[in-house]
Amino acid sequence: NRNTRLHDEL
Amino acid sequence: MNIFRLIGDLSHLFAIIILLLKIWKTRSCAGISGRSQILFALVFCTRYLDLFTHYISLYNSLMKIFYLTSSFGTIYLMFFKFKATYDRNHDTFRVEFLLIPSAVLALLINHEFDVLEILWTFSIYLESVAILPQLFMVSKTGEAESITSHYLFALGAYRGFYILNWIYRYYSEGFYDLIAILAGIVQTVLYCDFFYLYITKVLKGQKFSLPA
Repeated sequence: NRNTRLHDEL
Repeated sequence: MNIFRLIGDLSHLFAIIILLLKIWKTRSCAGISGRSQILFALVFCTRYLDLFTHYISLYNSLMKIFYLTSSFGTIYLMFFKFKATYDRNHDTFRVEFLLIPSAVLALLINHEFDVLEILWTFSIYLESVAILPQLFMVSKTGEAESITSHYLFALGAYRGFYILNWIYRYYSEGFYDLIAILAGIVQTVLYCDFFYLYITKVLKGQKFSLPA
């Protein structure tokens, strides 16, 4: 899941 | 972005601003753990390296820049400008007990064995325990100025709101990040004892002091 690696949270 | 995350971020922002204002206005960093502040700066440095590799949003970038600059500002005030007021005799928590396990755990349990990813994971683990030197300092002196307790409350509330955000994201987007969630729960639990005393004492206008 690429989403988990593109950390969009702070 | 959802309301829980926004409140969480604003709470985090508010905590940092309260701390900077307290130090600036009173010209003193008494009662503040320099060790926790160094750990937080390290957390931001290792987590926000993606500022240079991935663009997410203007909000995201600005917040990262703010957290980074403010954490270095706090360190500058504590270790240089108001160095004489730094209560180093009470700030004795051994940070290697936090740094080494966080580093080892980041190498063992991560989403991907990649430099940026391991540093991000390290920052998540370290952040969850970075407040311990500060809580240790409060427990050593047995009390905290009310402004320091407001700072701790806002800082603790931040990850608590993130937990609500993760629950929301799980149901609305099917998104979840177990590393962040578990570390976030640990982080919030560490504040529970403090939250209890804050609510039962500080909000009733009493001084924050530990029961004898």
